[in-house]
Amino acid sequence: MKPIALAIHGGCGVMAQTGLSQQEWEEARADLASALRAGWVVLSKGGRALDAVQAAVIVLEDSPHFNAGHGAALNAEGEHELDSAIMDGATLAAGSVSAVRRIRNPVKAARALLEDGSLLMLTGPAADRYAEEHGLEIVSPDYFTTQRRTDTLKTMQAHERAGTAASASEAEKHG
Amino acid sequence: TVGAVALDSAGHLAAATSTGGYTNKPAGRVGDSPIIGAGTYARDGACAVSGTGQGEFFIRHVVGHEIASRIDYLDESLEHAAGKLIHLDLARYNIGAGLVAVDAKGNIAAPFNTDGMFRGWITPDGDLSVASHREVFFVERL
Repeated sequence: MKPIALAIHGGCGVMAQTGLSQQEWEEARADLASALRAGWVVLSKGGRALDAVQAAVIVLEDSPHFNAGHGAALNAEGEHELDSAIMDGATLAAGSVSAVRRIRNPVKAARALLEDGSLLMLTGPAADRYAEEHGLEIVSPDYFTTQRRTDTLKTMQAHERAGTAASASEAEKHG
Repeated sequence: TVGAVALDSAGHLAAATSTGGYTNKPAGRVGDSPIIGAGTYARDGACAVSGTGQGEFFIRHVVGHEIASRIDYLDESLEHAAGKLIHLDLARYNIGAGLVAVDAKGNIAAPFNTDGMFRGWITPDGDLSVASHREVFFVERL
């Protein structure tokens, strides 16, 4: 069998400033392992790299520990605008969505666009509608919100009002 | 931001990325994750890349495509090309940046310039490892 390989990330930053508890660190690393297993199941059965990366990203989107899907950062208006993309190296086919607000797993919408083939990128409400029309799971925007993200946004906006935004920690800026 | 890159047994590469952007970002702001060639890119024979960091700079440097081009046209190794993007090209902006990438031989690179990056990989022999800081935790052999 030819070599197969899989790698994932869940974001970078100044980890010392994230304020995560030991349990949260361990949960985050456990979710990373779960995402890897999800992708590896696909690859080890001879499946496509495209399916493997989608499977891995779905697990990370569903985890509250990472800035995507459930657990995503809030924008300045206290709302979620999610972006996602997927690309097939074999054909250069790709799909992407931006500023979506109601698609539980944005990577699935990106994949639907890839499979569609006529469009590459959709943004905003049109992308949400596209996902709904293609049978993807639609959720209320508050599904994505965690207490950590709400607290982080409040802290950032307090820094802005006080004129101290530049001194906000990496965790405060990027969650 | 989260992302994944993979090489399958048919020799095909793929990449995917998903993100909420950053806290307090202006409404309507779009980063590099959904921009093909910047935060997400895959090309058979070269590499697959998913990035994380301040997206405006990933877009300007077309990071994913740039790494693939260096491998394709300059015959650079994945580790060298990906490392140069993060530690040299993007370094002058003093931004947090990282990525994961895999090439056509199954080599994996995960450079970052912050003190940590949530990351993990499974090598061709099935060894699963995860990390958040510099220390890498071997989890299991699949």
